[in-house]
Amino acid sequence: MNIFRLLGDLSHLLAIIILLLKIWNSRSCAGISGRSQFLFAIVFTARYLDLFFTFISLYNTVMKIVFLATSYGTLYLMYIKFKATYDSNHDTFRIEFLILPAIALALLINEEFTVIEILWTFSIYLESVAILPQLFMVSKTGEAESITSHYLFALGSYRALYILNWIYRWFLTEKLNAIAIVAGIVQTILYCDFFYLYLTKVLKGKKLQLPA
Amino acid sequence: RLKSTTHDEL
Repeated sequence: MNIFRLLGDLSHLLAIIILLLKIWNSRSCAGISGRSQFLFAIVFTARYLDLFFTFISLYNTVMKIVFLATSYGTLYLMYIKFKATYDSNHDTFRIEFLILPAIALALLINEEFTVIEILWTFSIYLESVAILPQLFMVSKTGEAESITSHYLFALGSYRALYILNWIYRWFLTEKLNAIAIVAGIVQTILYCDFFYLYLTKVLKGKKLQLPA
Repeated sequence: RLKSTTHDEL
């Protein structure tokens, strides 16, 4: 555990809490992609099945349980409690185009051909693209509420901090996982365009609006 | 160094 990793995890947690609070306080999930949230729930479920088999640390176990609980909580708020506010007309990204290639790739490129390892690998590949329905939704409507952009910024920061964590671990000559690193870099790149807009617009008090 | 790690990250 190093400072980048810890800040990355906290940033991830912050993103999830921002999203839950936004939905809860406004009693609305307008502008949020239920499809991305559904993909994140699949990601956590596939990856954290190791809760039953391996123990790494109390921190690790608690965070996994929190991520699982909050991701299902978000789905509950979006698809049941505040379903009437869900903007499904703009949430049209075909998630099978993400899930099926992630399954295929996990079966082809993995470190060990076991059920638990392939599920882990699948979750890594799927996480790297799970935000696409949300970014697609923002690009389709051409704008995002500030709170939605704060959510995306916290989520992107988590990925960027994980890269710093790997660089740090590299110099500590710790073991690193190539699959996680490649997928993590891909995932971070997806946020670059958004980061640019966030830094140049949202932080200056403007609404995130895409150039026409 | 780039393989066979325990999955210690979230």
